[in-house]
Amino acid sequence: MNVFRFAGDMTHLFSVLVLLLKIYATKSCSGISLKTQELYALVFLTRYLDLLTDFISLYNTVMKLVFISSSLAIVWCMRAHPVVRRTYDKDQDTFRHYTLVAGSLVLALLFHDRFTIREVCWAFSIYLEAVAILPQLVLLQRSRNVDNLTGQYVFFLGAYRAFYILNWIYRYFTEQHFSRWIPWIAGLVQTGLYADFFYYYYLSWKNNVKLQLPA
Amino acid sequence: TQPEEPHDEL
Repeated sequence: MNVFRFAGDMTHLFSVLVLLLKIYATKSCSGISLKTQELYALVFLTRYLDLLTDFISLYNTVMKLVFISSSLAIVWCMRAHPVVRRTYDKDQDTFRHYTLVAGSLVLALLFHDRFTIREVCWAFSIYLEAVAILPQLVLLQRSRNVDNLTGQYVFFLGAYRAFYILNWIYRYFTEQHFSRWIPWIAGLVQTGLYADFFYYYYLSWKNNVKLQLPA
Repeated sequence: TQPEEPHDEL
């Protein structure tokens, strides 16, 4: 464990806590894409298949449980909670996220470390996570005013993978055999997708105005 | 192919 990875995990955890706070405090999920949340739940479920087989550390197991349970809880809230579900922008959240699932699956079947169920699912989860934010970014462009908590949620979600890239650079230079090109490329794509969001987030912060993504 | 180490990252 190195400081970049720990910072990445904490930033990721913080983004989930901000989203839970927003939904719990405002009893609203307006501006949040259910499709992105469903994709994240699928990412965690396919990536953490080893939860019950490989024990790496208490930290690793606890964090996996937190990510799986929080993503499922958010999806449940947005689909079934009597109050929250009515605030979901159903007609705005129209990204065809099944294409992202299909594309990631094809990529995982073509490019993986080893052709085993676990490794193909792992690669699938890495590719899917790289594009899972797209429905959310499209929804942000459509919804006029982005509330602060939603903006902070997306910001921390983007920042966490940037920390992971620093972690991979660090591990590449400190551990002999460490060179995983799959998360490398997917992580760069993932962080790249946030580039314009980060730019407009920075402008809104600098000019102290509401975050507004150009359509 | 990659060595057999488990995925120790989240």
